[in-house]
Amino acid sequence: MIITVINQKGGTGKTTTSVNLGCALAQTKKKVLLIDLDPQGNLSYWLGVTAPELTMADVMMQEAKIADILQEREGLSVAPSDMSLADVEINIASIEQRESVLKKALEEVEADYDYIVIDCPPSLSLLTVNALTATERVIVPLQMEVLSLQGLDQIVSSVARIKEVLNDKLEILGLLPVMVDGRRNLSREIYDYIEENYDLNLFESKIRSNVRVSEAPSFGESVLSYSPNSNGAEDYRQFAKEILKLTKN
Amino acid sequence: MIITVINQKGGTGKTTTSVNLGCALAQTKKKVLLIDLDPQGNLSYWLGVTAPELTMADVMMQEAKIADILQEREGLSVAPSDMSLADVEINIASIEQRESVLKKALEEVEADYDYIVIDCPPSLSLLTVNALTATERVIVPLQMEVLSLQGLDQIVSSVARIKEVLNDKLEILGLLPVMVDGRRNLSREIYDYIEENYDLNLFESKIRSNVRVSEAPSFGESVLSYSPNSNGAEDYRQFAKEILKLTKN
Ligand SMILES: Nc1ncnc2c1ncn2[C@@H]1O[C@H](COP(=O)(O)OP(=O)(O)OP(=O)(O)O)[C@@H](O)[C@H]1O
Ligand SMILES: Nc1ncnc2c1ncn2[C@@H]1O[C@H](COP(=O)(O)OP(=O)(O)OP(=O)(O)O)[C@@H](O)[C@H]1O
Ligand SMILES: [Mg+2]
Ligand SMILES: [Mg+2]
Repeated sequence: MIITVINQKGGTGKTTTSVNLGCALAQTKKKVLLIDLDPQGNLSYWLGVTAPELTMADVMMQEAKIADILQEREGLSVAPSDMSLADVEINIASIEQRESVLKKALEEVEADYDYIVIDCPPSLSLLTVNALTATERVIVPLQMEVLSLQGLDQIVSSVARIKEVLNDKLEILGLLPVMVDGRRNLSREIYDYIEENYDLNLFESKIRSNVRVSEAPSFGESVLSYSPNSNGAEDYRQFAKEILKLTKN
Repeated sequence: MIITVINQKGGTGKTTTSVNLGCALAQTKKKVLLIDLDPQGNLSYWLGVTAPELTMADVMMQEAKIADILQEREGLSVAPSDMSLADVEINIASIEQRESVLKKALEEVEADYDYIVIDCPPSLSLLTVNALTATERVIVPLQMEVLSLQGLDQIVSSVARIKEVLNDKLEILGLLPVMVDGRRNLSREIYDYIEENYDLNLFESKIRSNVRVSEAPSFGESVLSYSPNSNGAEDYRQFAKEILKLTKN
């Protein structure tokens, strides 16, 4: 099962969700692969992959296989990225089937994993399009704030367009409320607004705002390893359970 | 004085700072122009510019002047953007002097304003390069969190490269700590780390995490209009004072 985490709005917990969901699934004994598809390499940096020799840039330039670039962390495999991935969008723009490069690369490793989680950059450009072309399911983490809400229409239409043209099995698994602060009335209104105006699944799980979640990267660990009894760890374990149930795996 | 707000890390308060600093400066009777250079158009949407006929995309394609696209909001001028700006990076990639398109466009209006504030997308690609080529000063809002810190080296080297090749008067005015939460010990460590390891100015002003700041966009106002007595409004007024002093204007 390939799951892609997208949101073109910045700082909506894509990387935080990719790492913590991935690690929570790995803790239930699933074989998990995390793919860092962001030239900023936050996911790679977080999990201690600092100067990788081969990265997703080499895979996307079709000069390496995913199997060649893997590093093992916290019981799962990481396919890292670094800044060289930024040039890839320009370099592959003229390749025929430039949207299917990642799909082809994933076909060789798909059978080795129960879950492949792809972390995307804050954009809907060619790297993200590759992820959406390759993936079966999509998770959209979003803050219950109006600037985050603004981009939702564009996500829905981008997914619809790719489903029609490049990947007919593409589905949005759901929207994940993140950095939820129980004291904010406005978030409740935005949550209700989404429920009433979008025909999209809102996950039952919510990830509460929790300082342990933001501290975990500086210790090079998921929040589940760093602070297993925190609200953050609890919420991501809960979310992993919901994902397991929804993907019957 | 042209000031550009950058940070390729997502959700670090670029748009929030562009709007609230701009409005705080306008409240001191300065003539202010806000430029939305993000295809996601958060700034434009926030200030109630929802379906502009002409946008920064037309300016960047050299089919309109900035003066043609301006809309007045909260005592300042807004040069809006929308999704069509996303294609611009591809469309102008082959123009000679593609990094100076914005600079030329700004030359025509520069004299009409005390401050021009440019809000950039979460990337260091051609749109942001245009802003850095045109601007005199740069503000980098950043969260005191490790995933935000990771990108700082890249910002420093990108600015250095553009200063050398395209814009010799380019300077980073300073780093602005945003969404500061006094209770977090880790933020103190990250703040100290930046002070000790970077030869960059850290503004004395800090923008505290404040729910009024995140609520303001849903009312279509800056935090200064929406909640003038809040910590958010206070912090941005303070920051505007510091900017006035540093830019002696
Ligand atoms: N539940 C949470 N509680 C507290 N802090 C959080 C939570 N989730 C994420 N954060 C923090 O918010 C910031 C943004 O999160 P993250 O980097 O995962 O977002 P992103 O969508 O991947 O950003 P980008 O658009 O830059 O890729 C990070 O500093 C992260 O540690
Ligand atoms: N001081 C603050 N207190 C509380 N919330 C804040 C504060 N500053 C920003 N926010 C909220 O954090 C979120 C991210 O802020 P903003 O959109 O300004 O960041 P950005 O850097 O422009 O994001 P992007 O990378 O997507 O352009 C928004 O929902 C905003 O309302
Ligand atoms: Mg990320
Ligand atoms: Mg923004």
